[in-house]
Amino acid sequence: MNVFRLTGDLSHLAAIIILLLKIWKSRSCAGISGKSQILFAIVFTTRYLDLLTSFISLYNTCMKVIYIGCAYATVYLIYAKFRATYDGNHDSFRVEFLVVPVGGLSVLINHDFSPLEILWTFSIYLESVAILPQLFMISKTGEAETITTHYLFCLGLYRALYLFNWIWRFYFEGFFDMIAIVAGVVQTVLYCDFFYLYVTKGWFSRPYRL
Amino acid sequence: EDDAKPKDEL
Repeated sequence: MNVFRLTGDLSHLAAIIILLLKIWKSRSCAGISGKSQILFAIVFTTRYLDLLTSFISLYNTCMKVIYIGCAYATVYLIYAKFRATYDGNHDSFRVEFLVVPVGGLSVLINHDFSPLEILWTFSIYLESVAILPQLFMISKTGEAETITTHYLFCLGLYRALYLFNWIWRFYFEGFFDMIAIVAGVVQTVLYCDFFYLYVTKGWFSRPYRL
Repeated sequence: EDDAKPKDEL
């Protein structure tokens, strides 16, 4: 555990909670891609299956349970509780174009050809592109609420901080995981355009418009 | 191949 890893995890947690609270408080999921949230729920489910097979630390277990719980709670709010506010017409990204190639890639390129390892690899690859339906939705409608931009910022920051964590671990522990690093770089790059707009346009208080 | 497990990262 290093400072980048910890702040990355906390940033990830902040993103998840910001989104959950935003939907809960506003009683609306307008502008939120339900498809991205389903993908994240799949990501957490397939990655954290090791909850059943190995114990790493109390921190590790707690965070995994919280992430999974929040992911399903978010999906529930969007598709059940506040379904009437869900903007399905604008959430039109074809997720099969992500899930199918990612599934194929995880079978072809993995550390070990075992079910758990392939599912872990699948989750890493899928996470790197899971935000695309959300970004697509924003580009389609041309705007996002401020709180949604905070969510995206925290979510992008999390993977960027993980990149520094991996650099740290490589230098100080000799540890590296090429699959996680490459996918993490891809994931962070997808947020670059958004980061640029978030910072330069000063969309800290105004609605985000393209 | 690099050792990725057990996975302590989230």
